[in-house]
Amino acid sequence: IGMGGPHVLPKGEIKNIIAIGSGKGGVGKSTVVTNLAIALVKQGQKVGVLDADVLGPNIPVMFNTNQHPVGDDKYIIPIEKYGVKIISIGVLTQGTNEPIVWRGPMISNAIQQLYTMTKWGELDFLLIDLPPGTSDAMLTVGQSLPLNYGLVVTMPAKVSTDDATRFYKTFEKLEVPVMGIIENMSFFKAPDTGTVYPIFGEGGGTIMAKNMNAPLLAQIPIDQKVSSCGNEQAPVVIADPTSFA
Amino acid sequence: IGMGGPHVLPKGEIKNIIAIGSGKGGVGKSTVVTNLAIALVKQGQKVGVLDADVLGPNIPVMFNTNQHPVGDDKYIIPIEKYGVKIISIGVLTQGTNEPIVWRGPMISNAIQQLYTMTKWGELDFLLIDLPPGTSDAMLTVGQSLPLNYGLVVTMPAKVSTDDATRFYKTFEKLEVPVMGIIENMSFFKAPDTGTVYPIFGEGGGTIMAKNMNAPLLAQIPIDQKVSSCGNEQAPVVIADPTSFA
Ligand SMILES: Nc1ncnc2c1ncn2[C@@H]1O[C@H](COP(=O)(O)OP(=O)(O)O)[C@@H](O)[C@H]1O
Ligand SMILES: Nc1ncnc2c1ncn2[C@@H]1O[C@H](COP(=O)(O)OP(=O)(O)O)[C@@H](O)[C@H]1O
Repeated sequence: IGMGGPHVLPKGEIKNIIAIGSGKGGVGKSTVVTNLAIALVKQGQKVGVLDADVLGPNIPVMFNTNQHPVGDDKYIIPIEKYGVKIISIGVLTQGTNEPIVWRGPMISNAIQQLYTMTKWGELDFLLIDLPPGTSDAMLTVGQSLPLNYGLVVTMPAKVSTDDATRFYKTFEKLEVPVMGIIENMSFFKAPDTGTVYPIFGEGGGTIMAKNMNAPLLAQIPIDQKVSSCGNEQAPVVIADPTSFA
Repeated sequence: IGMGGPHVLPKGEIKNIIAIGSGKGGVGKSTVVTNLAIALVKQGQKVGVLDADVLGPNIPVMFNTNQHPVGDDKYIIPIEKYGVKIISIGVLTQGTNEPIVWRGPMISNAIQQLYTMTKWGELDFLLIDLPPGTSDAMLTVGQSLPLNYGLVVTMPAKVSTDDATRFYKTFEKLEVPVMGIIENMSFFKAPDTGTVYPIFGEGGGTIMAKNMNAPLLAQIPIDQKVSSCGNEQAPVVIADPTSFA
């Protein structure tokens, strides 16, 4: 395992590639990827997003778009929304809620195709939204894409930090340097009374950061404005949780 | 595809096998499986749980157990907690947060081994906790286990119901009759003020149930007592969301 192996695909005009994963599904990984991408664009960076979550391609919904990518004779032209270039397995099958039943090798091929066939042009950051779990997609991204960093998203609950820890260790095995940990849905602050409810427990992110000797980059509250992103509303850019400056 | 194909494994002394899935991770599938299992035991049923979520085996944590299954010369003896017989890939690797990096065929084998090697004895219900996504594990369970029913768990948000709908359609393709849909984390009711906050949106479960022409079996609120299950507390049996009577 490890970076820079024999089959690593070329980087083209992309400066930084960051893979974002969580191990466990539903912790807010796609939400973080979407808001991070837009926050970076607001800082003047050129940003792309590759949705490698072939089992649940939610990025198009998060960006509130049902545009279809078009292709010229050699490349796929990514769609653009909020200044971000986006490609997802989701836009290739959009409109039909038909299940894609994938076997391992198909997943690996699809991700490599999406990465190499898309005409990204010049990018400062390409963010990769990984599927839950540590399997074919994770191995493909870790072994064949020229990653600069990994980022791990978790919720405070033990089931989330357990899976996130497994996931973090896979990044380490693949020799991907991890920038840090983002804890999402850390607490709910009632908009009317201001009372704070630690709905999903507390402290998980801090304990995990200590165990993995990694920085806890942000703790993002539960916010109804965030969850409505994807329910036909524009993404709420969470006050930039991580400064990449 | 379809039930009763050539390779379906024998049912032994198990009366009903129900596969519970969601498509999207983090919607509360393992929480529903855990609480449903205990609710059925309280009604005097003999119940087993097979955690087929090889990528994130959370069932042992939800049952708050770190017991290890023992084996006799031929079988694996499942662990028992709260009167439920449990086997999970998680108990085979417990204690080490080492990632299991699985390729497709390994996942299929592991699930079949867990099902056939475990000494279940007489059971009224065997609940199978499926991993997120529609891939190898889903195909294996659908094609080689003699399922009676499927159950789909979702949250109200569109990203969840989109994935759950894809998942529901995979059950249909595999000719598994779906009992219905459970919407989880439908709203948060503040314990002190009683104010209801639809944190993750509302209505998704109802719309999905209408689209799939399936019963919406329950809408489970967000409850801090529920989320603390798995954070070292005993599972809260959610007022039995579905009556199997
Ligand atoms: N901070 C937050 N506050 C409120 N809802 C959130 C937050 N983060 C994520 N969500 C919601 O939780 C659900 C899961 O998030 P998602 O980004 O799809 O997770 P993942 O990509 O890890 O599966 C979505 O419905 C999303 O809108
Ligand atoms: N009704 C609920 N109220 C509060 N927390 C919940 C509820 N259902 C699930 N959770 C919490 O949400 C997280 C995800 O649930 P889990 O059962 O692990 O989902 P899945 O199996 O779909 O990945 C866990 O931390 C769990 O404790």
